[in-house]
Amino acid sequence: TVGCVALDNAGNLAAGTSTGGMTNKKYGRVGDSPIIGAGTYCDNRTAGISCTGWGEFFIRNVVAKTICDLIAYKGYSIEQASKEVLDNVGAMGGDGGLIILDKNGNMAMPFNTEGMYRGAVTADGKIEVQIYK
Amino acid sequence: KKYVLVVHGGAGTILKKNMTAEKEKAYTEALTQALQAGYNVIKNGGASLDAVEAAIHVLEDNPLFNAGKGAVFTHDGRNELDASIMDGKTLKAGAVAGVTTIRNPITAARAVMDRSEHVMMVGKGAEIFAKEAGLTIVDPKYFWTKERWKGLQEAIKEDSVKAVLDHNSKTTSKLGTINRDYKFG
Repeated sequence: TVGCVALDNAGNLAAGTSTGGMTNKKYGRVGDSPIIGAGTYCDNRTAGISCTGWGEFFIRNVVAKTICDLIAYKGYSIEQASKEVLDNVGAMGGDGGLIILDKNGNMAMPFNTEGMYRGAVTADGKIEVQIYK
Repeated sequence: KKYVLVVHGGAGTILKKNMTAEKEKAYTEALTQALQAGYNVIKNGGASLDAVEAAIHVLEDNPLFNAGKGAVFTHDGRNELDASIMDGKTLKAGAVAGVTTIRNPITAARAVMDRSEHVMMVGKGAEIFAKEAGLTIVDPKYFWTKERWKGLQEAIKEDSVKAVLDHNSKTTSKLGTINRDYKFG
């Protein structure tokens, strides 16, 4: 699964996710990536989010929209909101990670697996890439 | 620091001890390319939706990642692809699921958002829509890679062992498979 969140010069956010799904899946099983609110959500007033993980758990926890709701209704920071929702996923036995970017250019890339391929670029073009914990 | 673009290439059992130096370099280069492609759009005054599409195209076209070319295989040996996109300004959204002939699924999701009344389309219908919208349609073989095919064979072998174990166990096993080590491709 791959994903991206972007903030343009007009202050607009966008988020996207794309995946090949799960090895050996049967019966037309679909994970969270194409589900708006679970694997992908974006609202200028809160943040843009793209997830990767054990789809069933990200759908049940409505991960991307719940993080935005915690920011909108409880005033959480992007780190607090992401951590709370990812901890709920972990508590149910699921795992994975996400990337989040808000309209002020704050960014986080939390995950509860051994690693996540991830990277970010600042407004002045500085690129950082990470793989392991 | 003000960030303007973030990407991920999947999470899971990614351990340094299992990674060769050349593989690590290849992943780092691919993520850097994706970031650069998206950043170039932003730097030139482009919209965030176009930046997201540009960055994800790089990752869908790179067989290292489980999306587009290099996607993992279903039990019956097909590549079923899913994608979604959302605009933070208008809260419009688009998604496709279970498609097998669309070269860049993120662009199909964008077309659903921009050029239809709908949010989500699946399977054959989504493929017909994508073709009518003029997107690049490929033979499903385009997505095939040896490494993922091997991954499927290993998963099926593991599955059959589990099926035997389940058969002997009291609890009725659920239908469907979740291959823990392969689930992120």
